[in-house]
Amino acid sequence: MGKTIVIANQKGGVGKTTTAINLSACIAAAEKRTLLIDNDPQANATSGVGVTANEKSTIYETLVGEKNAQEVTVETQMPFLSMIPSHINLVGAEIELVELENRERLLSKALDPIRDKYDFIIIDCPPSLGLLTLNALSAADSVLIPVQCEYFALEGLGQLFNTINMVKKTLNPNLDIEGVLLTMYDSRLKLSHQIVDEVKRYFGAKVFKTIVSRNIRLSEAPSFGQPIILYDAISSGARHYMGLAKEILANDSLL
Amino acid sequence: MGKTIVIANQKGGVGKTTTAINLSACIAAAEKRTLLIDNDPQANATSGVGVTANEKSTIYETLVGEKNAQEVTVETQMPFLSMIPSHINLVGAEIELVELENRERLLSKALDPIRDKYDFIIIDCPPSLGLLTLNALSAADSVLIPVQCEYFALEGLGQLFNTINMVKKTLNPNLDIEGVLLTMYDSRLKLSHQIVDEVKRYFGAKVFKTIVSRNIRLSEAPSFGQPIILYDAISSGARHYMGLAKEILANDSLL
Ligand SMILES: Nc1ncnc2c1ncn2[C@@H]1O[C@H](COP(=O)(O)OP(=O)(O)OP(=O)(O)O)[C@@H](O)[C@H]1O
Ligand SMILES: Nc1ncnc2c1ncn2[C@@H]1O[C@H](COP(=O)(O)OP(=O)(O)OP(=O)(O)O)[C@@H](O)[C@H]1O
Ligand SMILES: [Mg+2]
Ligand SMILES: [Mg+2]
Repeated sequence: MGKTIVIANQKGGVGKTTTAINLSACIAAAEKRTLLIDNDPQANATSGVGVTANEKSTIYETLVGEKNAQEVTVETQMPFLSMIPSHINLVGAEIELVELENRERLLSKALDPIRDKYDFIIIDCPPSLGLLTLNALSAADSVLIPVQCEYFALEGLGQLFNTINMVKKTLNPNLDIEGVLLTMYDSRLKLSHQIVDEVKRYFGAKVFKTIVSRNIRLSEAPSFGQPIILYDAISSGARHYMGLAKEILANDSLL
Repeated sequence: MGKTIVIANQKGGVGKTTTAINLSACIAAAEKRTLLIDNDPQANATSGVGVTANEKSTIYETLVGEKNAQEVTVETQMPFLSMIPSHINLVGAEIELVELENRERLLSKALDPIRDKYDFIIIDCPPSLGLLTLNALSAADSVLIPVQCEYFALEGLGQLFNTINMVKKTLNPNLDIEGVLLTMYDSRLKLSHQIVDEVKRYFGAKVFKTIVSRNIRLSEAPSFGQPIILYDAISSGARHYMGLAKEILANDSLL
């Protein structure tokens, strides 16, 4: 039975998609059967792994019950990595989902038939705590929270934890915190050091030892439709995401 | 009658809040009566200008008709700059607004009584095209679109323009494009140059001459609750946002 990890944070631009793509690619490189799900209408995770989605065969069709998860799953250029794509024209989907029965558990029900086929399922989310993110949190075993080393990124964390606790109480009692990942760290900036200290003080052992530094190769890779370990395996970005994958695999085998 | 400009882009972390705060502060510095509205539950624009919101006196109370816009307006440390704050616990508000009558025009109706009191009204939005952003687009004269000099930032622009055209057809026929602002530009990076060329090719004269470079002082300023022109008036960030304000004031007087 695989482990489902959701990458969530309502603050925009903190590295959710970059983490979803590169963590799943690094786990697949360790020959674990991995499924990346793009649950964000922006569809950045889809293009970031080089997939062109068929407009009528995406996560949306699975959420509304038109297609099952198996039917919308596609292969990627990496062995051991499959994905369920998204499409940019789902951007109004959240308003439509509000009217459906059992609206927060649509994704969880859709994934139940395929959970056994994978060792890890990684779900990318939009920058909001709306229905798409609630669906992902309901379907997950744990949540990984990227925190950018910037002042604004600290402000919403309290609300994110309120939402996680609400989901744990009402929709998914097994939901755990996988960890807090510091991203876009720049060792030359005083602000970066301040944020790291603050996050470690607030979250203690929940903070991953791996910190992802700001690295231009990470933001170039998506324009070639490649995860960092295919685009530039010797970059600091590749090293950091391999380090994160090792930490998560080590935590998993400890269970 | 003042001009209402909405800062919108569903892509996260592209500089919406930084632009809303610093454009409104620079326009206020030119002694224009300016109102900054924080329409994002993350409430970054509120803390970024050093305001601590009273939980029951925010944009939310105005949207649902509990308080009028005048009652929730507060002064900031800058002369000529007032603001309507937001609060982090509105994060679930969008789901609640769906059930209200006339749900896309709540903000426009709430602003009608105060539009004459200001020369400019600047509205910051969350990273989504949901009801909060639709309300802002319905209430606006024009929309300013920040585009980060990154690959993922290009992907959602088509959908943003579809949404703007839909609003123009169904809710607000007067809605114009104020312009496209390139942000976080780094002249050392090939990727930055590629994005600038692509955006200029796609949007032509709609692209502001001012380009905001990546500047650490811009991301430090919010932690002191100050717009850049108070925090570091000689920084490149302050110069660029003053340049943007001058361009917008010049466009406005041409009308
Ligand atoms: N460590 C890094 N170094 C440099 N650039 C990065 C890094 N991580 C992410 N980026 C870039 O920063 C931008 C924001 O990252 P990303 O899109 O992954 O964030 P996100 O949280 O998924 O955004 P959204 O909230 O819009 O979904 C992207 O252009 C990405 O390429
Ligand atoms: N030109 C710049 N140079 C350096 N840092 C910047 C610049 N513009 C914005 N930032 C920083 O980048 C981060 C993202 O900017 P900001 O929060 O303004 O984006 P946003 O679009 O409002 O994000 P969201 O989608 O979450 O609302 C912030 O931490 C901000 O301080
Ligand atoms: Mg993303
Ligand atoms: Mg913002």
